[in-house]
Formats: sequence, structure tokens, C-alpha cells
Amino acid sequence: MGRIIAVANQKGGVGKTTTAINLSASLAILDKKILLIDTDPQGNATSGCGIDKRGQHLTLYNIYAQQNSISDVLLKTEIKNLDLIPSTGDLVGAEVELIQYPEREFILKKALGEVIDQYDYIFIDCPPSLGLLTVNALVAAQTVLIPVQCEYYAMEGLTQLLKTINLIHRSLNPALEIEGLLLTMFDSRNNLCNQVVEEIRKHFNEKVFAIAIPRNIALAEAPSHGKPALLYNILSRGAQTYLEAAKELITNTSH
Amino acid sequence: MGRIIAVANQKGGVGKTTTAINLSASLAILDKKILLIDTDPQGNATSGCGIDKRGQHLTLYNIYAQQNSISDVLLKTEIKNLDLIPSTGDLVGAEVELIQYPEREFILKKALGEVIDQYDYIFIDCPPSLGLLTVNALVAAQTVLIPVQCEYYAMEGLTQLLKTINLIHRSLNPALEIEGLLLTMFDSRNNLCNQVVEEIRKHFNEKVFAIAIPRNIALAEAPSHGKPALLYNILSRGAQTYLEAAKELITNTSH
Ligand SMILES: Nc1ncnc2c1ncn2[C@@H]1O[C@H](COP(=O)(O)OP(=O)(O)OP(=O)(O)O)[C@@H](O)[C@H]1O
Ligand SMILES: Nc1ncnc2c1ncn2[C@@H]1O[C@H](COP(=O)(O)OP(=O)(O)OP(=O)(O)O)[C@@H](O)[C@H]1O
Ligand SMILES: [Mg+2]
Ligand SMILES: [Mg+2]
Repeated sequence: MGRIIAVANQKGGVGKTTTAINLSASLAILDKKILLIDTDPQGNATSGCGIDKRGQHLTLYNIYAQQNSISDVLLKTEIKNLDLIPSTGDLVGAEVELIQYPEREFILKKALGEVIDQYDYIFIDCPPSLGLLTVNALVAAQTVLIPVQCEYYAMEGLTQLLKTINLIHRSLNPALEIEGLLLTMFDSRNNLCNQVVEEIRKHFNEKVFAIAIPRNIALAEAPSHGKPALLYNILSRGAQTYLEAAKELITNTSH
Repeated sequence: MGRIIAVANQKGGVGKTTTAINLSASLAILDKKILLIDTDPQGNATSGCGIDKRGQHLTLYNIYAQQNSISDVLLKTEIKNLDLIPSTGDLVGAEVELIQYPEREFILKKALGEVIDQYDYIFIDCPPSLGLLTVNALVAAQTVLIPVQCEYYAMEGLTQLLKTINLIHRSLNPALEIEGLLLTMFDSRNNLCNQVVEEIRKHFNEKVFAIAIPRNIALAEAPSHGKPALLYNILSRGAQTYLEAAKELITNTSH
């Protein structure tokens, strides 16, 4: 039975997509079967996996519009055990169309029922907002992985995110828990960064992944080649630390 | 007659808030009268100007809920010529409530009519999405300032943003133009960054500000002190380049 993990944080640019792609790729290399769902109309997880958004394929929009199932839409990627549900700008329309739909928060959850047994992990890359696309992800998921950039605004935004997660837990998805907080773009030479890390670890204790993802150029360059860092430069610190984070996730989720 | 400039880009974390605060503060120091409007429920422009979001003041939500006017809500900041319309998480509610409201895209524009003559520039800091809060800003504005982080995903997102701006221009605000693209977090030692800069300047020509904002630690540290970089560390490269960008904006807008 696959574990569905939403990668979410309404603060922009904290490393949600980078985490969703590189954790998925790392787990796939470690022989887990992975489905990555891009639920951001920006489609960064789609292009970051090398899929051309102008291509003639179906997208997550077709699933929200009740036209197709998950298995109709999913694409194979360059990595054997990693499948992708792509997105394009059309998804912006779904957010507006969903509003008048009964049980509008449960559409993704229902659609995933068909494939959940075929995967070990299903990751959902969320947009930087708390609208219906993110709500659908939080309702479908069993846990939420929260990337936290080591900067002031990113830390400030956590209170609002936790409030929203609690709200969803109480009203729409009682099973929802926090998978963990993953520190991103960590730079040990930077005082502000060290202060943020200290504050987060003090406040969230063992909910914070032991591994922190360093700021590493390979993670920023890999998307322009349409590849996860593991395929772009496997020896880079960025690729290696996501591999470590994947192993930590397996340990956390195996009991 | 004040010039209303929306600072927008649906890509997250590209420096919208940092640009809105530091350009506003720089123009205020250059003796222009400035109003900064925080239309992001994250409230980063509010805390970045030293206003406590838990304080008992009115916010932009009260304006959208038709309870108060702009002059009821505006707050003075530490900088003489800089006033702020603050925001908190309540604004998330406004985005949903606005949907059934007639002329829902024109609420901010109408509210600003009352104060537009009291300011030289009015900046609107937008959230990382293209929902009703950003649409209201694009309808109220005469121009859009687009911060562009020197990275791949940020460049990829420009096409969708320009499509949305054209759509607003054709249907809701025929006066809307692009004020300019401002390159942010520029690091000349970084190949990817230089490639993105070359690509953007080639494609957008004189629409790109001559000055590029460097990656500079003072810009990331200043918000944790609730101050624009000019008050936190005026000699920093971050503060100085935003002062240059403010002078460039004055030149661009004076004819
Ligand atoms: N550890 C890292 N080191 C260097 N660059 C990184 C790292 N993580 C992410 N980046 C870069 O930082 C930018 C923001 O990351 P990313 O797009 O993954 O964040 P996001 O939270 O998904 O953004 P959005 O809120 O727009 O969805 C991207 O250009 C990415 O390539
Ligand atoms: N030139 C810079 N040098 C160093 N750090 C910067 C610079 N510009 C912005 N930052 C930092 O990068 C992070 C993202 O910037 P900011 O929050 O202004 O982006 P944003 O586009 O407003 O994000 P959001 O999409 O969440 O609204 C912040 O922590 C900020 O302090
Ligand atoms: Mg993303
Ligand atoms: Mg912002």
C-alpha cells in the first residue's frame, strides 16, 4: 500500500519542486516504485523530469475535469521506477472550475484509489498557495513533507501552514500527519541560516530530518537539462544529500 | 497623480517582497511619497517593514470586505515618506469571498481612487499565484514590475506570466504595461546565472533594468530586524543597488 506524501509550503521558492523530484528519483534508484504528481500549474516538476509541457500528452487537468483516470495520464520518465503525472498552465482553470463541484476537496484522493497499490510512495508537488489544488493534495495524502528554506520569511510562514494542516486534519482528513520538515539551501557559513536551523530544530525536534540539504549549484542547474540531480551529476553534494534524505525517509516510514 | 506599480510573478521566492520593500524605501529616501500595499496573505511586506502582524490594526482584508477605506487602514512606517497597507492570513478568506462579488476584479482599483493623488508611487506586493488578489493588483496598476531570479524555473515561468498580463490588458485593464524586468539574486561567478541573464536581456532588451540586484546577505537578514536594507545596513551592496534601481525607475517614469 503506497504512502501518499504531499510536498507543501505556501512560501514560495523554498525547494518544494527540487525536493519532490530529487527525493522521488533517489527512492526510485533505491528500488522503490514511485509516482510523482505535479499539481502546480507552473509545471516545474514536469519540466524538471524532462517532459515537454507543449507535448501532446494528457495532464492532471484531465483528471480534475473527470475526463481521464490516473493510469490514462501517467508518463514514464528516464528513471525506471519513476512515473509522473504532468501539469501545464491549464490547471489554473481547474482551480476555478472545482469550486462548484460537490466534494471538490476529494477529487484527487478518489482518483488515486485506482493506483495506490502499484507504488511504494506517491509524492504530490504543491504550488505556493493554500488553494483548492493544495487542499486536494492534503486531503489525498497520509503525510506532509515541509521543505523549509533557511531564511527568515520561510520560518515566519510555518505558523500559517501548520494552522492549515490542523484545519484539514480536523475537517477533511483525520489521518493527515507531518512526515517531517526538511531544511533546504543550508549554508553553514551564513549566521542567519544557522540561527534559523537552531530555531527550527529546537521547536520541532525529531520532526526535522537529520540531514539538511545544502545550497548546491547542481540542484539549480539540473532542471535546465530536464534531469534530477542524480542523472545530471551524481557525485554532487546536492544529489548525494537527497540520496541520504531518501534513506532517512525509508527508515522513518518502515515502522 | 501617483503611479501604481504591481510587483508580480507567480514563481515563488524570486524576490517580489524584497523588491517591493527596498524600492519603496529607496524612493522614500529620495523624497518621493510612497504607499506600499501588501496583498499577500503571508504578510511578508508587513513584517519586513517592522509591523507586528498580531497587532490590533486594520488590514487590507477590511478594505476587500468593504468595511473600511484605504485611509482608515494605512500605517506610518519608520521611514518618513513610506506608508503601508498591512496584511495578515485573514486575506486568504477574501480571495474566496470575492468570487461571488460583482466587479470582483475592480475592488482594489476603486479603493485606491481616494488616495492616488497623495502619493508619487504606489507599490503592490503580490502573492506567488495568479488568483483574484493578483488580478485585483493587475487591474488597479498602470504597470507591472517583474522580479526575475537568475535561475531556470524562474525564466520558464515568464511565458505564463506574460500571457496573464496580456489577458488582463485585453479584458480588464487596457492601460496595463510592463514597467520592467528586474534581475534578482544575481551571482556573476555562476554560469547558469550568466546564461539566464543573457537570455533575458536578449529577449526583453530595454525592458530589463540596467541594474541587476546581486545576491547579498543584508537583503536576507534585514527582514528579521523588520527593516528595509537601507535602515539595516545602508553600505551593503543590496541596499546600494536598490537605491540605484530606484533612481533608474525615476528616470524611466519621468517622461
Ligand atoms: N539546495 C539547493 N541549492 C541550490 N539551488 C536550489 C536548491 N533547492 C532549490 N534550488 C533552486 O532554487 C529555486 C527554488 O526552488 P524550487 O523551485 O524547487 O522551489 P519551490 O518551493 O518549488 O518554488 P515554488 O514556490 O515556485 O513552487 C529553483 O531555481 C531551484 O533550482
Ligand atoms: N538579492 C537577494 N540576496 C539575498 N537574498 C535575497 C535577495 N532577494 C531576496 N532574498 C531572500 O530570498 C528569499 C525570497 O525572497 P522574497 O521573499 O522577497 O521573494 P518573493 O518572490 O516575495 O517570495 P513569495 O513568492 O513567497 O512571495 C527571502 O528569504 C529573501 O530574504
Ligand atoms: Mg515548485
Ligand atoms: Mg513575497
